[in-house]
Amino acid sequence: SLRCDQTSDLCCRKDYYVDFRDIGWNDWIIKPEGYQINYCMGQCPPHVASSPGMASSSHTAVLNLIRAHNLQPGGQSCCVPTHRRPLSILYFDRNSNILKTDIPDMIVEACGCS
Amino acid sequence: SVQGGGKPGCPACRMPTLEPGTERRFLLELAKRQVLEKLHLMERPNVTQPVPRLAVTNALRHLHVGQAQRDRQPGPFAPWDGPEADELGYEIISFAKTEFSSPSSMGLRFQFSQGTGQDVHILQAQLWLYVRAPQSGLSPVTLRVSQAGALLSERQLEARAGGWHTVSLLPALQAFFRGQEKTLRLELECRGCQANATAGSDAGSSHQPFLVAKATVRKPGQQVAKR
Repeated sequence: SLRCDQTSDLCCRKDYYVDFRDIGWNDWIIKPEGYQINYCMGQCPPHVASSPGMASSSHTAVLNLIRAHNLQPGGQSCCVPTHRRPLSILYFDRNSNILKTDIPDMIVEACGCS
Repeated sequence: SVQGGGKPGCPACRMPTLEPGTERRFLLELAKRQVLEKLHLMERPNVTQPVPRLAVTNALRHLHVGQAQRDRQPGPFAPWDGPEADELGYEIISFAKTEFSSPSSMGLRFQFSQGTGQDVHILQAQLWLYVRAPQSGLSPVTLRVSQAGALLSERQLEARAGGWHTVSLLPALQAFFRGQEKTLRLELECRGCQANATAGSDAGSSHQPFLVAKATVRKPGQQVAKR
């Protein structure tokens, strides 16, 4: 999966780090100090439609071109998360108990075209 | 669509193309919503009685020591292979408040806020107590933990037994979380101990007694049909 940069507007992963101090939540969230709220953005033109990640080989690109020519017009392909990882979090609840849990599928690792 | 003329993103994906100014505000709000939703919280907790950092550090250190010991020696707690797919696994540390205290006994109170509509399954539960070594050093020390008069555990400690000790509370905590009560009260009795049983009875102490539990939480209606 590509990380977004200025040169391309193809489907990619946009990284963004949220520090819990910026939202005043560092008093009840003990660890971590923040997390990556990455998201997917960019276009999915026909020749990369439904490719799981942009790291596809040239072989896949050729296959996609062939598929694109046979593609029904108006098929809409979206840039969506294709791989996510969990976030371990340690926090106080309202009774000052400490809870530790792993939140599944919290951080977007990779994007691809649906 | 985004104010300020930003190009609308892919309509089906509902992810707008964010202008730099709006991106930060949008993502901070999104992060708040995402964290609360994933932790099944309606709003952020307001910590009204902060726990001393030292007590937190102590408890976390013992939590990991206990974890390492359990992983090394398959004892009463088999290493935990994690929750099922439709459950969330939790480790809970709850610090005791002292309700009453006399030379050889004291009352401990733990406050829980069971998530509304969640069924909590307790897998492991231990009470950690810091016992001051008795001055006499001769008579054996007997530690008894009861709940509403029913004896939960009785332990004989060597005479010079100052330091942290654990008492298993598994059946009691499982029964407690099956009920609707939110306050767990325990009575602690210490024979052969000087003064009150645990050195950490006052709330500000880093030797505050605490309870460690491992649980899985499943929201009702999330029953996965096992084929």
